Amino acid sequence: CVPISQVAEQDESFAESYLKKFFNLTEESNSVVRRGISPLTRKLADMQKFFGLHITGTLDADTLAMMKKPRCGVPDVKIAR
Amino acid sequence: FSTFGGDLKWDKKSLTYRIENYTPDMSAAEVDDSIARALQVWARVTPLRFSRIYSGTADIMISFNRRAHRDGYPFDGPDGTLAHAFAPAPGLGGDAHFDDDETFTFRSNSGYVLFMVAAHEFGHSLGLSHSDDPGALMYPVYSYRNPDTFTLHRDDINGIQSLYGPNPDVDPREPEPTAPTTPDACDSTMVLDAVATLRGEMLFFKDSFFWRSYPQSNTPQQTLITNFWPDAPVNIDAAYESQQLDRLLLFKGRRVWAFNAYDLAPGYPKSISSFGLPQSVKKVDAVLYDQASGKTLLFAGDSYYSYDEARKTMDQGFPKRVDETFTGLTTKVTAAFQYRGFSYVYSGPYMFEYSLRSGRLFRVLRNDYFLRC
Repeated sequence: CVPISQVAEQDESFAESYLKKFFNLTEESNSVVRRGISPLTRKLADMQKFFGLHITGTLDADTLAMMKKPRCGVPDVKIAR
Repeated sequence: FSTFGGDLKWDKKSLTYRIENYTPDMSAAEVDDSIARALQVWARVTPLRFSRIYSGTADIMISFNRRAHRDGYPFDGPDGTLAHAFAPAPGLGGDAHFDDDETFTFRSNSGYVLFMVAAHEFGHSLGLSHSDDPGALMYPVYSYRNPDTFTLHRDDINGIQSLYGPNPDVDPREPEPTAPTTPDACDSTMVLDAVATLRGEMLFFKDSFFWRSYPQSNTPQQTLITNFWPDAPVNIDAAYESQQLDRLLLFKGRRVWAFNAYDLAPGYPKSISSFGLPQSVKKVDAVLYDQASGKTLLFAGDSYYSYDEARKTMDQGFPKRVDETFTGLTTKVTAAFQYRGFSYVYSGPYMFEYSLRSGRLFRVLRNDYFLRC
């Protein structure tokens, strides 16, 4: 299999803050693991689905590249606010 | 498209806007013009009308800010988040804030085109949320487009008209210029512009878009060509991966572009005559690189030429008729590529699978054989 590039520590925290900002990953939700899938994995999959990426639930290079593209600051999912 | 829901929209058709401050990147006149044209994008397709005020509180307050700026949503410095805006509501609602740590431009792609960013943000100010259509203005990721030729995407028009209806001043008998739409991988009648491999992936080009298909993925990712290659042409004629040059080459009309990863290679675009094609060939319909022989086949009309990548010369004895080599292929070639030893030649929505060695036709397949929908 293609070795997935080691995602640096800071990339993971970057990804987590991205998902909080745009896909409504919250602290509370981030503590409750349901059916063995962590909220972080689920939100990653939501983001990959929204952007038409390969839906893996893991932070691969293409997903990280998409997160680093310049964008609008409004969330991609409805957040009651 | 998507809206903020909860009926977050303006209950009036005349809205005011005020530009509270300016970015040092552009002249005030350029900022004024960019903002006015960005609002006009939405006025053109709805009953909404915008008027500028110079003091007091407008429905849409426009400002340039850095980092924390008293709305609870700090900006993040250069790149990343470019701007944000708030859904229709009194007070902060409708306001648009631009991150002044960005470089905004009037039309150059040396920075972020303010007109494009503002037109997107005003979509939020009017009640639209983000679209997952990569060709839509309301797609969250910025992509450069020439502001002089920009036309609102069908998806955006459908979205804003779901909130406010159409522009009553437009005579339905004089339809607007056709709004661009995003090609659909599920459209079995779609005729691809070009197909190429690139380092193990497959690229399918159509209009301003391409799909990337990776072997381990079951859904190809669609994106704007200029998102990856800002200097690339769109609506291309042909494409192929030169293993010799380790480059992707895109053909349009009499010219060819070569890209090293995302960058245009020095000296490109060149003329297609640099392949040794005669002046009579005005465009190439498809290009295929044959791994086994190191030859590049260039299809033009009902003929094809063979170019030796190593010697960089056109082979003798060409052009040949396509159906002389590719049994049964009597219709116009529209795209071609080689994958895992088989040569695939597209004609319209059909893909013919050949062995170049024997010239034998194995299967006639549809587009969706590789481009899964």
